[in-house]
Amino acid sequence: LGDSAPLDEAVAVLQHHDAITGTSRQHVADDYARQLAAGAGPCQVLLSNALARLSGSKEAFSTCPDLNISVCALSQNSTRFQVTIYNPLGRKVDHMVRLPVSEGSFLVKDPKGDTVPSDVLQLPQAEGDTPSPELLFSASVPALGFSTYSVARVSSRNPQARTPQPIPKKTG
Amino acid sequence: SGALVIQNEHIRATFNPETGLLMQIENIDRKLVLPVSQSFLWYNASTGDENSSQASGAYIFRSYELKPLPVSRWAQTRLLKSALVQEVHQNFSAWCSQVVRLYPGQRHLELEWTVGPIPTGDSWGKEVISRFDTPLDTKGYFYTDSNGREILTRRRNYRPTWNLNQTEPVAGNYYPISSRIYITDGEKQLTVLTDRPQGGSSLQDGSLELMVHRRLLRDDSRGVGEALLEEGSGSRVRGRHLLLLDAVDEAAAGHRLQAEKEILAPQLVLAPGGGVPYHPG
Repeated sequence: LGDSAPLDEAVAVLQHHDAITGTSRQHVADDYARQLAAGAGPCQVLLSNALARLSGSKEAFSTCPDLNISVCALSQNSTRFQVTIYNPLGRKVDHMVRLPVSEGSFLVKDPKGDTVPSDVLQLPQAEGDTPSPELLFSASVPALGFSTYSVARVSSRNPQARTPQPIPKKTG
Repeated sequence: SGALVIQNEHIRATFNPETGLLMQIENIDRKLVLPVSQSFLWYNASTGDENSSQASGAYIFRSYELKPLPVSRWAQTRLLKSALVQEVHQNFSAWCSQVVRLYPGQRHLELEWTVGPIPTGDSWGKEVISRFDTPLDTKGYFYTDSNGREILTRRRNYRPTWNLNQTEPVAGNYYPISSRIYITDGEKQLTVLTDRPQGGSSLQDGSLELMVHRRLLRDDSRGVGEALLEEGSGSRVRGRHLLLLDAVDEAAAGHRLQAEKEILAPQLVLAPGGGVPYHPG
């Protein structure tokens, strides 16, 4: 059974400026994080149930909490996956989708099955870190609606991956 | 050897080949050109002085000196150009970097900054800002939003309802920015949209700054009883500033529509496998 009430209440508590600005003591900040995490669990179950019912799928849905650090096990490890983009705005938008992937080249198709231009970028990393390529493609999403794009890896190596070039600097 | 340029059909951004810093932005549609120098600086946090024992802390921003110090006077740059994106990667220091980005069709310049963990080994608390310097004659005025709704006029060293005795030339001119800040000379307008509320100001005519991160070593004695100092090595913060240059009469339409796109940004759901299990029906 899912439940959105605990997250609802945690977010309500977090309206206080202490939760946002750094004016809480560390143990209070830790407790805010605890309340959010405790609320997120049952809410994810609720969302999974809703998605399962809408899609008619019995597949387990999972939620990724790593959105802000460019890590995604599914897009990095799958050879085929789909990207559904929901647009909450009341007008059509064109959105550049960026997803972390592993090395390779990819074929991206729009909801009609037409191939759309895509690119794999090799972003600069700190020395010693493993490279983290990103897949880019432009998605068109209708007002208050969604579009589903399919992505397939077509080779494990991408000789054309764009790597940033250092700019030579003049001395002095 | 020449200037480093990224551009699409609407915007052209030029970088100084000597310093790697942004030096000019051009709105191609309106034929507007504005020299803009953008860089990261930090204020040394006050620990109290002869005028007041007030230290900078979680509640209070108080700088020790009027002038912020540059994180670096130049950035190590890398250029990435493809059909779908153009990016200049700027590395200012081990704890401060930025990607300046332009997608096709985009009418603004995107600056994605990453700051932290802020070092405090020198025993100085630091309040890090991103500052845009332009030659715009702004006559002491700048503009910030009130909770993303009404835009309020701000005037340096002035309050509309009392005679101000300004005792804090930096912090006393800082205002909350919920979603945007802009400056104008009556013809051109430079707007910065933020992805989160921040503090900001215009401490010189033509200049505009936003505080992006802070790490402090002293409590400000306002109740929290702790310095704004994370445990361990400190936090790393990543955010985005969207820079728009427009004619003053046209600017509101641009930044309002773009701000809507930011606050109601598309949401992604991924699913393994092929086929199309979802359809508009």
